[in-house]
Amino acid sequence: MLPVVVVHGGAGYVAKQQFEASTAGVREAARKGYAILKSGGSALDAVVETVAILENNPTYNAGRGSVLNAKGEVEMDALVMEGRTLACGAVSAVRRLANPIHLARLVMEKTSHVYLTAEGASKFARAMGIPEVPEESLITDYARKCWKDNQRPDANPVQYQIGKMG
Amino acid sequence: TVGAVAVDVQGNLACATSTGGMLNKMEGRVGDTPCIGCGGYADNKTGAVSTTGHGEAIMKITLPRLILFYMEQGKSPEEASDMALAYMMERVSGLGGVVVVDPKGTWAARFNTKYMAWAAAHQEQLHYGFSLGEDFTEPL
Repeated sequence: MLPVVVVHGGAGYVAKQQFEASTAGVREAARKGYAILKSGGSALDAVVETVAILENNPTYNAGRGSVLNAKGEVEMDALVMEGRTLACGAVSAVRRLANPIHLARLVMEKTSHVYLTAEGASKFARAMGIPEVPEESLITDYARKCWKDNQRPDANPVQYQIGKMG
Repeated sequence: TVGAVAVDVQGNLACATSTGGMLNKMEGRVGDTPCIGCGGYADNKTGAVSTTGHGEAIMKITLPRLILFYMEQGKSPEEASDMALAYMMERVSGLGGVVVVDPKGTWAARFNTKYMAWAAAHQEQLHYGFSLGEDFTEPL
């Protein structure tokens, strides 16, 4: 039965023009995660690298492609956990990072803590040598359009409510 | 939001979840994703879960822990996921989706939203889907 990897690219509203890209991205990520497992890699390696692939894909709301907050900025969250020792690491409200999941793994492996947030997480990323990326590199035209559309008083209430999903 | 669960050849489980959050969220808003037991959970004794959907609802019912609780009671990953998602809808009107795997490699991708892109690689087969009820397969 083993190994197995299962991935998701988010639930809720998906624009029609993104149907195909959304499905293609998770298939590619699952294939790569499975290849890691088949070559003897750990479940931890597989989930982290699979999620990093999806963070790098602008189709999804994570990493590059993240939605914008009320100020039009990107704040990202990530979590990783492994089931043998229940070790885990998480970060929230991090900015200017291509792969927040890698930072979450470093929190798990390099600190005695579980969860770092905001500026503290950014300082830790710098201390770990993770390069910052320009915020603009994380923002897609589609994310900017959605943000602008939802500023309007006549914004589509269905899309607005579904947009409340992460 | 994106996420993954896996079980390796040693029988170890893991989960990972990452998100840009909620469109037009308040600055500083944190949802379920980075919270242990909300954005995901992994325990070799029961299973691994990664979630997506309405973060505030997921946090209120600690969706991954609820799924694993049902699995501890003997439910399959699919049954446990459906029960937990139904409870979230009934209790807090929450919508979302999950990917789940147990230590034997039994997996599920379930959601009560209209769409969730998902894929599972298992026994040299790739399963994938997008709309409710879809399960396409192709060889790996």
